[in-house]
Amino acid sequence: KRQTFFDSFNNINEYFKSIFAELSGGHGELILENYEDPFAGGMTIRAQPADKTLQRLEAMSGGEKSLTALAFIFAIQQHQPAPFYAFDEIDMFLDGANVERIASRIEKSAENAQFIVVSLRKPMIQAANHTIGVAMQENDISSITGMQLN
Amino acid sequence: KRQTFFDSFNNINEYFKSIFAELSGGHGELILENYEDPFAGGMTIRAQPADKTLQRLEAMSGGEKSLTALAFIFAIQQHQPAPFYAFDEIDMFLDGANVERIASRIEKSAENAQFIVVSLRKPMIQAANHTIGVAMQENDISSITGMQLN
Amino acid sequence: MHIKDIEFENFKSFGKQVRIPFFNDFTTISGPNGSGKSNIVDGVIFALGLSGSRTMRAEKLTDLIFNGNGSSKGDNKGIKSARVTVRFDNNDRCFPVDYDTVEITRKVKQTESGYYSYYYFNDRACTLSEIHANLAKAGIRPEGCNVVMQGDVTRITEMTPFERRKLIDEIA
Amino acid sequence: MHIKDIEFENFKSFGKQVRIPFFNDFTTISGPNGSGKSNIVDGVIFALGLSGSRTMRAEKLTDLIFNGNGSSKGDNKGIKSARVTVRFDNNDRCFPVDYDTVEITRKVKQTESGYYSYYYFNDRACTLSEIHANLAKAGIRPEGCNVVMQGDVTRITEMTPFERRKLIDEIA
Ligand SMILES: Nc1ncnc2c1ncn2[C@@H]1O[C@H](COP(=O)(O)OP(=O)(O)OP(=O)(O)O)[C@@H](O)[C@H]1O
Ligand SMILES: Nc1ncnc2c1ncn2[C@@H]1O[C@H](COP(=O)(O)OP(=O)(O)OP(=O)(O)O)[C@@H](O)[C@H]1O
Ligand SMILES: [Mg+2]
Ligand SMILES: [Mg+2]
Repeated sequence: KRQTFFDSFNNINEYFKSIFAELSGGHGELILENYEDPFAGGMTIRAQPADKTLQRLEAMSGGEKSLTALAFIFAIQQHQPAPFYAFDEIDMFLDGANVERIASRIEKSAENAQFIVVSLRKPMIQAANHTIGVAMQENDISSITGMQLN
Repeated sequence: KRQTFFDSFNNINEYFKSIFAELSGGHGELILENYEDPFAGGMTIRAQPADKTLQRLEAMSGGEKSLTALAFIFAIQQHQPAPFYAFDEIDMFLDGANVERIASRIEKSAENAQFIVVSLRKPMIQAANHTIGVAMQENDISSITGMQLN
Repeated sequence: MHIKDIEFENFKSFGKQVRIPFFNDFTTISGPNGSGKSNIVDGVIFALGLSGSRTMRAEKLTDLIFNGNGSSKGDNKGIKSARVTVRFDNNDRCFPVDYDTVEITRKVKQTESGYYSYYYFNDRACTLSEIHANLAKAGIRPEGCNVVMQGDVTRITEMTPFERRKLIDEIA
Repeated sequence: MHIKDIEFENFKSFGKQVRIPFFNDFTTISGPNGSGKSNIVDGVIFALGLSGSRTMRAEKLTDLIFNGNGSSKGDNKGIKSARVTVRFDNNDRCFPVDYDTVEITRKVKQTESGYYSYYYFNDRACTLSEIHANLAKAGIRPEGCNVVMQGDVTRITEMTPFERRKLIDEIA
């Protein structure tokens, strides 16, 4: 049990380090509270954006927290891909440059999994292969307004 | 005590009705759980966007909830203006059209109060009188990069 | 394996019947506030039983049944049930069953005294735990990070260290 | 009455001393993620004692002291205090004192055994309740809706009916 935990943890941690570096240029790492008995403690995230001093996770900005959380999700995806991902406005805190980084990361990941991403941001919509339009009709009913090939 | 409560409540409610109609084209109203003794109950918000059936507040979409909350804040402002307002990315759930509506509402309100609004969205920045740029320097220190007159 | 299409029938703002096709790549869903985008993600969570701690913004399951203008809530003719079907392309046999397409359907039906909720796996009625067992074989877990709801993106940085470690436990 | 400028000294990411001028109109603050925008709003909440249930993303007040590269946390030379000053234009005498400018300052100082927090109203040391009493005369309340933090915009629709009614009680 402890061994299978460490197999997953070490693998995900390696992916997290490289994806966090790719998304924010800094150094990220998953840290266990108790390496002897991982189940007796929790797991924290050490996330240090490029050229910055390490801060507590809670003190990071909204955009920095989003990139850290997404790096963790992509690291899990690398380790054990799910067949599909459904993300609802994951880019809401991100500035234009970071939306582009996440969009190109999804583009890359979409080679081994399906990504369905609700977004209002242009860089995300432009990076997708298709866009589904949704609109509300007169009688309170949502309808699909079309499918656009990008 | 009950009388002063109702003076405020009725006044704010009138403002809320008209501002909600302005922002979302629908019908909004503040409703007390107990009109006999308001302090024995709470207050709910009835918010029905244009051309839609009334839904529970919780079932509304992120953008609809934002407009409803902001209409309430502006109604309080009409009733008893504070000297300044500091809003941090209040437009994060809003689509382009709604950002413009809120921006022009702030523009109007800025005639009797000061508004300081953190935003990443273009329609909001374009509607402002001034924009303060913030950037992170090499040594971890935030600095003001300039003040632009719009 | 990927989602080929999702079919809604009187689920939230998707009154009547609507089928949304998907491709096996990167698709965005866009549209004005309140148009129904998040309801599509709620539909996936509903049909696959992934809700766990997520509420789909409903207090009870019958809140998910379409109640808009066309539903004439007033008299008895009100719409009494909602259905969501997710169709997967199973050519790679991620679901260990010998079908090229796997359909997972969930219905909720309102009755005089309450409501019923049914699950179907390729038209055969089954339980939520059977659905979970099948989904687990294909790498889909109820508390998995593959579905992120609106406003939830920074949840991982705000949970307790224990909760965060548990995400790894589930995968191991 | 309006905010004429805000001065930071070693508050969060505002290491050293920075003065930000404001006009009496509609000003936006913009910049990349992590540049310090929300820290400006946190500075206002800190100086005016408006935190109440808001945390400023700090567990203890000393977390608000600048600890970036330039602060050389390691040895004793680390920066030990932070200050924020908010200057108001008081020509309309919203604050019932005979000054054209009113300055509210808050300092937090780290010591061997803990920390101190001081408030100043026009350079005179005073208590938080004196600050609140003065601010209330000018229409600024600790739990008022005039400051909305990042991610908090829909809070009013998610609070309980009792909490929502209390917002009106405070105004009445
Ligand atoms: N049972 C129901 N019947 C009919 N309409 C419903 C039902 N439940 C929710 N709705 C409505 O569905 C609409 C769409 O909601 P949804 O959250 O999907 O919007 P959205 O496109 O994600 O918008 P946003 O961009 O603001 O997040 C809302 O107006 C909501 O009131
Ligand atoms: N005590 C401190 N000393 C130095 N830096 C700090 C301190 N506390 C927080 N920070 C840093 O301040 C930076 C800016 O945070 P802030 O939340 O203001 O960014 P922001 O401009 O609002 O970004 P976003 O657009 O992502 O919301 C963060 O990188 C954070 O780690
Ligand atoms: Mg939505
Ligand atoms: Mg911010």
